[in-house]
Amino acid sequence: PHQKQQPQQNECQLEQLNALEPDNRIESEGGIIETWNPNNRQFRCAGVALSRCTLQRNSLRRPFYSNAPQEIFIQQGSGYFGMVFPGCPETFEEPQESEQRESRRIRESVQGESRRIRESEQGEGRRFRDSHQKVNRFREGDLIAVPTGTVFWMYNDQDTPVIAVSLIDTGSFQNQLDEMPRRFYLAGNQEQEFLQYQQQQVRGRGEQRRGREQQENEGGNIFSGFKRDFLEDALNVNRHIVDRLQGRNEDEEKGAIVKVRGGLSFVTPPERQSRHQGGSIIEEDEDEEDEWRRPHHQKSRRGEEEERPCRRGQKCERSN
Amino acid sequence: GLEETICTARLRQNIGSSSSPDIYNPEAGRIKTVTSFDLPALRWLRLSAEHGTLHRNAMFVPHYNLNANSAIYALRGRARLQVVNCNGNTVFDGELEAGRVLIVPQNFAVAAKSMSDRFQYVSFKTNDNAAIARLAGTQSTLSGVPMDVLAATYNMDRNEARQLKNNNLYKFLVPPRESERRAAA
Repeated sequence: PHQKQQPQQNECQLEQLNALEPDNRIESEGGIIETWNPNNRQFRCAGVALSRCTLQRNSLRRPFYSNAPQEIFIQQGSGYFGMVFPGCPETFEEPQESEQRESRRIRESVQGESRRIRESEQGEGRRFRDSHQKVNRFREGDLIAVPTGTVFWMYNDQDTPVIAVSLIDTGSFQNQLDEMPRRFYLAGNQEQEFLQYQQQQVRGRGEQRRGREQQENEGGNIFSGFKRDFLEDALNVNRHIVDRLQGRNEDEEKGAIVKVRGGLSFVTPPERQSRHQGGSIIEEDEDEEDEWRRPHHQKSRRGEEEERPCRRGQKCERSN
Repeated sequence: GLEETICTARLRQNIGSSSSPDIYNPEAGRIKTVTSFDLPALRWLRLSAEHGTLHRNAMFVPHYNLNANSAIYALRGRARLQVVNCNGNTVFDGELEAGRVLIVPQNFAVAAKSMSDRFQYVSFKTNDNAAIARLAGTQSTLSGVPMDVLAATYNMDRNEARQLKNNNLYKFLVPPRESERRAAA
């Protein structure tokens, strides 16, 4: 029943195709975001928009959501990402200090910062046990699927810069706005990467006054448009925290990607080692489901080695 | 077999006077939704609806529709609504009173605070299983993010990030503050 939005008439009457490079670049404190013009006819015909994000070491792409589903391909590097699914519980829980042997907390040790955190924790009497939704590890070659409206963040904890290419399917039935890709940032007051193309479109329609007004107001996050008293009531926090949330603090010129001093700390299972087998690398951290589906080599009646899938309920020679 | 499916399909569901709301807080109000799970006919129409009642000074936390546009029609009383677009601009900050409608596009953030003893609205949504994501309160987007990530995101210390995640104990509807309740009394 769900049909993809069809491109407008003549949008796909393309006589020639071109290989395109990104034509816009926004630099942030911790990296850059490059975008291809979604108003280009080739993109409009396909109903997609593309961007490329480069994250330096110890940099965090601040949380955002989009008006259409996304696929993100990790061209280079590795790190962590998180998605927040509305209504889902926080299933990653920090244990008591004594129980922390099993879980892994990543923290780059910068002495000053670690000391500051310890002091603030001591001030609270005991350490607060955090809980949050699932955090995942990504590495080169991974494809990450981000549903519409789901909050996404990513963090590079390695020396190699992370390069992530992301496609937004603006033609998807899940996008009920127009075909323009939109990022809704939860933090900062940076320009969102597709804003200038919206303005181009508005100007193209001759609505110059509205375009100018929009330009004057650009660069806020989803919280900055609410009045302070609304957010104080909704979050039950003081004005200082609301100012931070709205990106009103003085040093808030860091963009969509911020450098994290002292590294990040959150609970995540220990990484499993990859092992080499027959010249190929087998990752041991794949899902159990994948393990079941992986073909197992078995001898056929004729004595030849056959590749057969091992299904649930079947007796197969496999590790536990 | 059409007469066994379409002709006899259930096409009615009361949400206005429901005694079993989906979201309820005696100090703040109630919300009832009807989706294609409740009324299968809505699957053909790809529409759903929500009926809400907010007590004076109670608030519906900032949230956005993940997969639908919505048209909020005020039935009774009035409320202050704020709507924010993707650029962080306030696209609506005003009162919605009985008889008026406000369109809230998909993914735009919206919050409402009742200015009447009983603000009632019906919200029509353009998806048969419309879903919302909350930006404040328990199990909201903020509480799903690790504390350190929040602290780094907003350039605040862990204690402030902890407050941001945990201070509001309500999920959807926030009752009025004690001072507001006293003033109203």
